[in-house]
This record gives sequence, C-alpha cells and structure tokens, in this order.
Amino acid sequence: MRSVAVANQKGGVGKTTTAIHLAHGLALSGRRVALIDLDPQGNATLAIQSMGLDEAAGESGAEGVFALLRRVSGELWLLPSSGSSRNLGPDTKLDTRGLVRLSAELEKGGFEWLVVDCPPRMDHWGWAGLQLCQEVLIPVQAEFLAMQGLSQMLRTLEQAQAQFPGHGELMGVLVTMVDQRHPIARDVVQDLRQNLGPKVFESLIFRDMQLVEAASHGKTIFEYNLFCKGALAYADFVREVVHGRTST
Amino acid sequence: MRSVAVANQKGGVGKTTTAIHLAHGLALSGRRVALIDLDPQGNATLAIQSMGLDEAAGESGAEGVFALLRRVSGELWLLPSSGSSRNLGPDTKLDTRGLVRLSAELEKGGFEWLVVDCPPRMDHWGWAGLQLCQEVLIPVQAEFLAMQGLSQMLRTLEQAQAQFPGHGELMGVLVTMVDQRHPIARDVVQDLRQNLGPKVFESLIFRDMQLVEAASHGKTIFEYNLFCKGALAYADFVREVVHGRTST
Ligand SMILES: Nc1ncnc2c1ncn2[C@@H]1O[C@H](COP(=O)(O)OP(=O)(O)OP(=O)(O)O)[C@@H](O)[C@H]1O
Ligand SMILES: Nc1ncnc2c1ncn2[C@@H]1O[C@H](COP(=O)(O)OP(=O)(O)OP(=O)(O)O)[C@@H](O)[C@H]1O
Ligand SMILES: [Mg+2]
Ligand SMILES: [Mg+2]
Repeated sequence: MRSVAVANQKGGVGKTTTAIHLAHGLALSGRRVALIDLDPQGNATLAIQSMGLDEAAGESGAEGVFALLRRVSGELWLLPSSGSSRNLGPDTKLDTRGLVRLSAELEKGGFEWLVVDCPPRMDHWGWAGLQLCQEVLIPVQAEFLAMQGLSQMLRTLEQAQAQFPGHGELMGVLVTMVDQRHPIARDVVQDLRQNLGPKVFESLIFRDMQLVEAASHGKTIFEYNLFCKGALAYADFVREVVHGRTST
Repeated sequence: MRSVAVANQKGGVGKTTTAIHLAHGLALSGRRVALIDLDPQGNATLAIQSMGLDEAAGESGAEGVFALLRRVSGELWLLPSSGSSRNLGPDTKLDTRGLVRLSAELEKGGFEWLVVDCPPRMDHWGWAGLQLCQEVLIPVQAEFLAMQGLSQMLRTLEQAQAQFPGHGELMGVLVTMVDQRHPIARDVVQDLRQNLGPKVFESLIFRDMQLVEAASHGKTIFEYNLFCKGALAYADFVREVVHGRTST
C-alpha cells in the first residue's frame, strides 16, 4: 500500500484540491483508495460531500477504522475530518500508535493507496500526516512566497526522515494554480526544474475556476466536468503518478 | 490608536497581501503605522524586505518594543516575524501581558494604527493577534471553501469577544482575489452583501499578478506599480477604511 501526505505549510496552494483529485483519480483507475481528511477545517470532506457519500455505506458492524470510513464513490473511501468541533489546541494529543494501527488496518482491508490531506502550518495534524504516510507530495503555487515555503517544507521533510525512519520521503513537487498568461509561472517552473530535476512532476495544474465550482457543488472535477482544463491537468498528474513520466 | 488583526483560518486568501497594503496605504496617507508579522512563516516580512528596511534604523538605545521595530518606509514600521526558527510548537507560550504591553508602548510612541498579519488556522499566534487588537479584518476569497471559512471565523470572533471584552470586533470583510471573468465571484459577493450588509467593504480586490510580482521584489504594489489594477483596488480599500464608504 502506498501512502502519501499532501503537505505544504503555505496556505491555499492547492493541497486539498490535489488530495481529492489524486485520490479520486487513482480510484477511477481501479485502485482502492482511502482519503484521510486530517484538517480540522474539513475542506476535503466538504469538497466531495455530494458524491453519493453514504453514512449508511460504512460497513454495518464494522470495527476500528472501518466504522469511520465512508464509501464516496466506487473504490474511493473517505475518513472525514474530525471537524472544527475538535479544533486543534495545544492539548490535542494525536496518538502515534493509533496512526500506525490505522495504516495497518487499511492495508489489511485491501487498500492500495492512502492519500492524506494536511492542514497548512506544521502543527500536530500536519506531523500526524507525515508519520502516517511513507511519502510526501508537495503542491507548490507558481509564485514567490510559495517558493520560500518549499525550501522550508523540504527542511521539514529532512527532520521527518530523521525522526521517523521510513517516513517523509519526497514523492515529488506538483506545480499548481499556474496562470499561463503570466511569465512569472514560467520562471518559477524553470527554477524548480533546475533545482529539483525529476522530483518536479511534468504535469502542471493550470488555473481553472471550474475546480472551484466543482468544490462548491461537492464534487471532484472528474464528476463535475471531465473535459475541462483542470480535469485534464489532474488526469495527466494521476497518470504520471501511476505510470511515471512519459519522457526521460 | 486603532488596531486590527488581519485574520482568516483559511489559507492563501490574501491575509498577508492585505495586511501589508493596508499598513503601507495608511502610512502613505500620513498615519504612523506599525505592521506586526505574527506569522512564524514571515511572509509579510519577506514581502516588504526590499523597501529600504534598515536594521540600523531601529532607534539606537531604544528599549522594549522599539528595539525590535524597524522603519520600513516613511511612517511605516515593522515588527518582523519571529521566523521559522521559533516555529510554533505545542509548548510555545505567548505572553498575554507582553501583548498588552506591546500595544500600550506603541500607543505611547505615537502610533495611530497597528496592523497585525495572522497565520492561517487559529493557533497560539492567531489568538495572540485577536488579543493584541481591538478589531478584526477578514479577507475572503470569492470562492466556496472561503465562504465556509468565513462562518467559522465569525464564530471565532464571538468566542474572542466573550473571552476578551473589547477585542474581536469585526471591522469588516474584504473580498479578495476576485476573478472578474468568472460568475462565481459575482454570486459570492452578492451572497456576502445579503448576509453581512455594510460589514462587507465596497472595495473589491481583483486578481492581479502584479501583486505577486511585487512581493517577489520585496515591495508593496504602491512602490512597485502604483497604477495597476491591484494597486488601485487596495488604494480604494485604504480610502474606504479611512473615510468610510462613499455611498449609503
Ligand atoms: N488550479 C486551480 N485553479 C483555480 N482555483 C483553484 C485551483 N486549485 C485550487 N483552487 C482553489 O483555490 C482555493 C485554495 O485551494 P485549496 O483549498 O486546495 O488549497 P489548500 O492548500 O488546501 O488550502 P489550505 O491551506 O487552507 O488547506 C480553493 O478555493 C480552490 O478551489
Ligand atoms: N489579488 C491578488 N491577485 C493575485 N494574486 C494574489 C492576490 N492577492 C494575493 N495574491 C497572491 O496569492 C498568494 C497568497 O496570498 P497571501 O500570502 O496574501 O495569502 P495568506 O492568506 O496570507 O496566506 P497564508 O494563509 O499562507 O498566510 C500569494 O502568492 C500572493 O502574492
Ligand atoms: Mg486544504
Ligand atoms: Mg499570510
């Protein structure tokens, strides 16, 4: 089972949007996927709330994590956010043993992929995401402050690798919200490729308001409008994750 | 002295961009302004780092908060971020008495405005921002998830008002990153005005990549390109804050 935490301490760079589309895309390609919404804000849970999410579809009599999992659509399952009623406070203890158990149970349950949506800022929940998964996917906006955030995030990964061996491995950096009309995006992508080479996904996620619209309807773009720019971009990305890059 | 915390737990909605432009705009209109970067990420500090920020310009022999303040430009002063070396951990204690003292010292020092850039997520630093200021300005992106964040933020303000009387008063909601080509922005603005009436600023901040460019050059848009769309939008906003709305 592959497990990836979608993380970046910078806010609004497309972590949630990337997490739900990577998860749904993998499910559409035939894998059993568990999407875990680790953000008390519950944005991922909200963004897919109209996709036939069925409370009753949790296995009756299910125990452990399976009592909490809900089938979203096909082979995409969701562990919803704990919600803002359990807002992160300095006293919220996240049980590391519970996380390890969670991951083991999912693997036993036949899950092939675990995708975790992390909150911005490396707090308890953010670190839980790194501990829960082996890999980390960092979405980066094609903008200045996001670049700054990336170097810091990479240092965080080194810390995670040291503290939790077998965790915090960089799956890659995905450039998001690319505004094709603007040269700054080109410069940033070029910069990233020079510094991180093949660690930068070839797929670029272009700005597309349909992604925002889809979220407001509680559906991923694959359900909302399969052939728009945003859908094609995320489809390319899922294909690249599954099959690797097409060119050298 | 008026004091305002620019806050919203949703990431990437333009808190930092709004904080630096409100602060610089007020300074350009003749007020003495202290901008406090309460986000350990230090995005506000970075975004104005090339504006003649002078380490030596801190008053020599200055004590207390004045030893930490740096003159940025004209009457705009900055209390820089504590930086990611002091990243927020569950054990970071923010001294409430220190915050009250900070605010009192600034007022004694002749400051007319205090603008605080808060991090996303209501953590220690976020709450410190609410305690430090009397008012709160909530930037809201013209998008679905941002709307969800707003209702939650308003509940947070009620909590703040109850816990810290004289604090957490809503100055207003500023709609940011408006993509004029897209109908969803119109619907969101309409929705907001229906629900919050005059609490929604009339000024709308349109999407303008020049704002991103300016940040990458370490300057506000007023220094970088005074007559572009983003500059005119933030100028309108500053004028509205100072003079109130032009229509009923
Ligand atoms: N490619 C895109 N084009 C246009 N809008 C986008 C795109 N990707 C994401 N968005 C929108 O930008 C906003 C922020 O995206 P998202 O919530 O995925 O970021 P995030 O990093 O998860 O934010 P947070 O730090 O608050 O968790 C959302 O309203 C989302 O719909
Ligand atoms: N009106 C705008 N048009 C285009 N880009 C914008 C606009 N306002 C802000 N941005 C850009 O969007 C990104 C996010 O903005 P900003 O950093 O101000 O948000 P934030 O709410 O402070 O984020 P965080 O939650 O990480 O603190 C930045 O790269 C910024 O330059
Ligand atoms: Mg998110
Ligand atoms: Mg910010």
